[in-house]
Amino acid sequence: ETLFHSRDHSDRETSPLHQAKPIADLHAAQRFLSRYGWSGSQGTWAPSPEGPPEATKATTLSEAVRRFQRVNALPASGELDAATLAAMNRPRCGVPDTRLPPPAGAPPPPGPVPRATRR
Amino acid sequence: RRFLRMLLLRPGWQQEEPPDGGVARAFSKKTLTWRLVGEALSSQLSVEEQRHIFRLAFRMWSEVTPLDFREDLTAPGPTVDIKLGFGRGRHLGCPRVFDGSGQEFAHAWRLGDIHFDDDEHFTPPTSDLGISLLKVAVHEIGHVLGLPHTYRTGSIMQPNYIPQEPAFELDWSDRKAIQRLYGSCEGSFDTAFDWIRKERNQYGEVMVRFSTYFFRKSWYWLYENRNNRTRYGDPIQILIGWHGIPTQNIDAFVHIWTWRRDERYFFKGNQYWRYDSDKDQAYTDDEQGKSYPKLISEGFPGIPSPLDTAFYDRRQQLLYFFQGSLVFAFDVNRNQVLSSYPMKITEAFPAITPHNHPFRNIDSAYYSYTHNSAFFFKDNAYWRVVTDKDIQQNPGLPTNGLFPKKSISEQWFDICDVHISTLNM
Repeated sequence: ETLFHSRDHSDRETSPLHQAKPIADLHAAQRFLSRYGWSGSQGTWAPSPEGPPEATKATTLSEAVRRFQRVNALPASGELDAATLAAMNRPRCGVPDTRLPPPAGAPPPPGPVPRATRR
Repeated sequence: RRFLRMLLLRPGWQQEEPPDGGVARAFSKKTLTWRLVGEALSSQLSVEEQRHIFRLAFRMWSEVTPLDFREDLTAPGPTVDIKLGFGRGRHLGCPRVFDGSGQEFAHAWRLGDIHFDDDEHFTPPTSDLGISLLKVAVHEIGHVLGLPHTYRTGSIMQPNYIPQEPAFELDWSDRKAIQRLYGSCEGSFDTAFDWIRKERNQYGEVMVRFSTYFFRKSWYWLYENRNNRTRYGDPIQILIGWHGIPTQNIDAFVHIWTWRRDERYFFKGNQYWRYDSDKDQAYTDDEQGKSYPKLISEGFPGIPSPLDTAFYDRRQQLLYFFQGSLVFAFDVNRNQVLSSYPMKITEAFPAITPHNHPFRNIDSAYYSYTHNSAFFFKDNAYWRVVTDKDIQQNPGLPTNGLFPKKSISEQWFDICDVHISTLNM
């Protein structure tokens, strides 16, 4: 341990290169939706010769966007608007949201909702 | 889909097909081991701080599930159930590359590996800045245990990081979600009691308040009846919360409370201790200068020891002492056992439903001010004693009868052990 701490770690300094690329365009949004389970297989998003006809792709995309908007309490327009892109850029866990929220959780306990107090 | 298939097909990984196609538990054993991988430390926090935060994260899940978590620094890597590590970009042989500071901050594999993106600004629980490593760790451990994302407000399993005050806890629904996978916490108690204390409110009026305690081995929980759960951060060691009484395996507690008397006694073996509520410590001597602990046979003539348990009936001003299949009723005013005792517990407290009775060796007898009833605990079950009010509503009920048994965990929630190595965190 002391050896580890005494060694030089400048190679590990956070460099500006290590910023996540903002999700700001259609392609990045498609990758996001696919990566986190909001859309079907990669093929639906990535341009591929045998991919489904243009109309289907557009429908699939807007349907996936709509689903994502709904759980994030955004207007389910199916459009990649600024609010939707902002939601995609929020810090998140990398596990896909594949299983949409499980059935409604157990009914809340009787009595006031407890606020977390410092342990 | 390929990624998910990889997640689920871990050799030896426990995948019980969930009945409703929902979530499934990931482990079938009670004690799971974890390790912060030595070659994957964060460069932002000291190693000890990283390990302490992870120890607390595991303990928080252990406080609400029958699972225990133990840090294992020596076993061969592949045998450790959950391995945690930090990395940047392409890391630790993981096919899911991290994206740098912002957006994805961590991910978990059902294989039991948890990776944190060290490009994120992870901070300790005391900090309001950055991303709380504790919150992220609790979230990712939730995944490894089998919980998916949910968008329910207040849940620790929301996919996005919710910056809020650093103090956070697992809420009711998260607790029930994990208990649907691993069950509720069961187990017997050495003693359970309501601790009455008088306080003055802002108008100077005397208020009587009570706190409920459950004791087991060398630790205890305070139970918050209004919140239907134990106090956040419990269990803690008896040694820490109580001063001057035995630090484990207490047999019984009674609170003799009349117009003239307000005495609290702990019993263990053949001795008993009196506790001073105001000073929050055991008495060392009585009014005559005789020292505590004292022999039970001296203070309570005719009462045997060691006891199974005891409780005080304020209505009759009787102490009931239980040993084996017998019960002794002790008159606190005459300081003697009633002439008709000892009696078989089955006679003094008859079963309402035939054969539905603890019969002997009761773990704990608990009078609850929340329920205005006495309960007998044995193993995972409780029997409620018939009250005057029950008899008013149903005159056919026997005095001091016992209603059929129920499971303790259906009445008192989340009284869960933690691994001994995290007990005094």
